[in-house]
Parts: sequence; C-alpha cells; structure tokens
Amino acid sequence: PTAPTSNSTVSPEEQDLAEEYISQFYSDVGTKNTSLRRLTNNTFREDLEAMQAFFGLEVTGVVDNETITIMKSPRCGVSDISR
Amino acid sequence: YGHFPGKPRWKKRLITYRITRYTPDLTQREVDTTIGQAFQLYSDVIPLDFKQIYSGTADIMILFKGGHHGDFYPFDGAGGVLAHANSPGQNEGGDTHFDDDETWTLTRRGVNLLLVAAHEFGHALGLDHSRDRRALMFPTYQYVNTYGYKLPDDDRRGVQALYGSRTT
Repeated sequence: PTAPTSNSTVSPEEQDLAEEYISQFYSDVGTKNTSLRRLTNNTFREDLEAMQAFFGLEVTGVVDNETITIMKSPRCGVSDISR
Repeated sequence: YGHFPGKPRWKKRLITYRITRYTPDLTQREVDTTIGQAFQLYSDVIPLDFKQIYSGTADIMILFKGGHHGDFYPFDGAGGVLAHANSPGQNEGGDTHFDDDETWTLTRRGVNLLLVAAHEFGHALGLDHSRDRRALMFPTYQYVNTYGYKLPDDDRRGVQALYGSRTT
C-alpha cells in the first residue's frame, strides 16, 4: 500500500499527524503496528471523511486546517469507531 | 449518544471501584472526592450505586500513570490522549486509566479531573462517543464550569437506555 497523498493544505508534519490520528481513532482493530497500518489513499480518505462527518466538519476527504485543529485537541483515547 | 456493539452493561446494581495509583497533582482526598463525584453524576440518574474499595480487585480499577501503564495503549505525554477506559465486562472491563503526564486539576487550568473522569466512566458503563458537541461523551476535551455540574441530556438518555431511570 502507498501512503496517503491527498490534496492536503497543511504541512508535512501535520499530514503525518493526521495519518497517525486516523490510524489511532478511525482504523480497524488489530492494526496497532505502524508497519501494518500504512493506509492506502482510498482507506485514508474514507476514514478521514468519517472523522470529518463525526465532528460535524465539512466532509472533503482532505486534511485542512479545521480538521487539523480538531486533531490537535486533547481527547479521550477510546476510538470513535465502535469496536 | 451511542453504545458499544452488543450493548455491554453491568448486570448488577452495586459496582466497586479501586484507585491503585494516584496523581501527585492533587491530594488523595481530592482525587477520592472527585472520582466519587464523577460516579455520583451517574447514580443520580440510573439505579446503580458505586463503592470505593481499598484492596483486592474491584469491578473498575483506576490508575494514574504516563506512558506504558500495563495495557497495549501507552499514553503519549502531555496533551493528545488524556485518558481511556474499557467497556463493561469481566477482568479489565470498566478499567479506567488517566495519563499522569497531564496536569490534573479541579479548575479550568490544566485538565479538569471531574470532566475527564465522568467521560471515562461513561465508557466504563457502556457509553460510546457521542457526536453531540454538548455531550460529556463528545471525544474532545473542553472545560465547562463544574459547579453544580449535572449529566448533559444526551448522556443521561444514553445511560438510562442501558440501565433505566433511578426514579422508575
């Protein structure tokens, strides 16, 4: 799988943060190992859209400043996807 | 509000909890009182009672520790993830962990323990995250004045859907 290369409007560091966030809170169970959870473009975009919908953001599938602001907020460690 | 798949919940009315490791940010008495207040928010509206024990294994085991702390989900230092909890069940079910790299307070400074504890105990009782920004179970932390704090409506309805109402 290839790493996400969405039309991000944020810095590479923030893109990394977004990938880590999506892996942690919006990916399937059993993929904690970073080498196993590299996200394809499609799954990253779908999971990102799920995250944006959950938080009531505009669903674009693109990492933007509003999305990053939410991702940087302190939060609970429980996934937003029911397991 | 939301529930976990299968709607796990406690099948008894008296739930025990034990704090095995405290934060240095607050006195043990402050932590005990605040944790008790967080549970009280739920026992005010559902027919469950919570009792602190000081030895042995409680239904809900609670600790404050940073980084690796005995499960597969190590904390990440200050900021980011503040705490996490398991859904109801045997063994680790209901167990609740607070990241001690945060600064725990009883005010608006740092991270308010009452608000985070009440959120995590929602998970320990069977509540999943809510999409309602006003709900306690919304995933991100936001301080609100805790004086006279009551469980928001969305959370009350969610937990009463699992356990019924205290008044019925």
